[in-house]
Amino acid sequence: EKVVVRGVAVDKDQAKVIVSNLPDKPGSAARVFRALADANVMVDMIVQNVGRGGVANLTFTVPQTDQVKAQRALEPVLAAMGGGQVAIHEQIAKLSVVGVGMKTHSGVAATLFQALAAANINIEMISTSEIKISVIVEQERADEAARVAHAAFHLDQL
Amino acid sequence: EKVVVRGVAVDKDQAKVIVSNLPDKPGSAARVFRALADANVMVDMIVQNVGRGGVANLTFTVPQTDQVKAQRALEPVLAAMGGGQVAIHEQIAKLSVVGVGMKTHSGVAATLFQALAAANINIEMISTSEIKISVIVEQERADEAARVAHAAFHLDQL
Ligand SMILES: C[C@@H](O)[C@H](N)C(=O)O
Ligand SMILES: C[C@@H](O)[C@H](N)C(=O)O
Repeated sequence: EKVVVRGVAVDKDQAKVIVSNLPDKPGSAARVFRALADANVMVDMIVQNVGRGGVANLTFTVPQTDQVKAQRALEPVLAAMGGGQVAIHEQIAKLSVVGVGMKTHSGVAATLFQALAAANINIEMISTSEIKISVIVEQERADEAARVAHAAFHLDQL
Repeated sequence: EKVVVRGVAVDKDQAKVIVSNLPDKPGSAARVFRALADANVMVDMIVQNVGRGGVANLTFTVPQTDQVKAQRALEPVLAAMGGGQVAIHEQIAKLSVVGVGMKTHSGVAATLFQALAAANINIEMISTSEIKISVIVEQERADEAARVAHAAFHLDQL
């Protein structure tokens, strides 16, 4: 399937919420997200990598206006689970490259990551699907990140 | 926006490749994915959580037939970067819940995670977008995971 990158989007109104030391057993993620759903927190990106030593780190993004609500919803749940800390960072932005056929080619990821690397923009988080690659970068680099991604995929020449 | 879950998909032909201790600075992710693209490795899910202590763990999934190619492509790159290890696990499966409007509601994530938790199925990785929530579970629990997810979203009653 031909890979076609359609566009680049940047969202600067996001905060990342890092839940660290979550017990890596059934039920942990469920309790975190049930608490967030009950508090009407809008969750965008969720990233959890494999656990180690029985614990895992779970990070998700929310609109900046929901960060306090998210923290308050999580503190009692983490305390009840016997561990786990919440940290919030709002100086971030989400950059997404949208396309089709991206699954069949690690080249799109490579192109985006190389463009950001060349601009010395650090990639804080990565989450992908067949139609979208999203990365979290520092908020003050967001506009530059969007520009270099645009150029890397020749979207400025359409 | 109304949340509508449309379907559940399970893919048992995946292997997860964990790259640990990757230097958390611009260029690391680019070098990993350029090497994979050059080796024609098909990459599906990519998950990278925030780094700590200057290193990050990056995990991605590939078809089981590509795992050896992925390992061989990465070893020289990691050696050249002065660190980083590759580990591969093939007894995994990817379960995805597809829908629309999922961004606006952490309830869909909560429902899926609760269904898996109730079946005592551990969630190894999570990656989401507005239209899809994907989790990695142990391969031998994949069919059961698909059944409980189906039931949780009442897809068996359509
Ligand atoms: C860490 C968390 O995802 C845990 N493994 C769970 O299944 O809920
Ligand atoms: C870990 C990796 O993503 C690194 N931060 C990079 O920008 O390439």
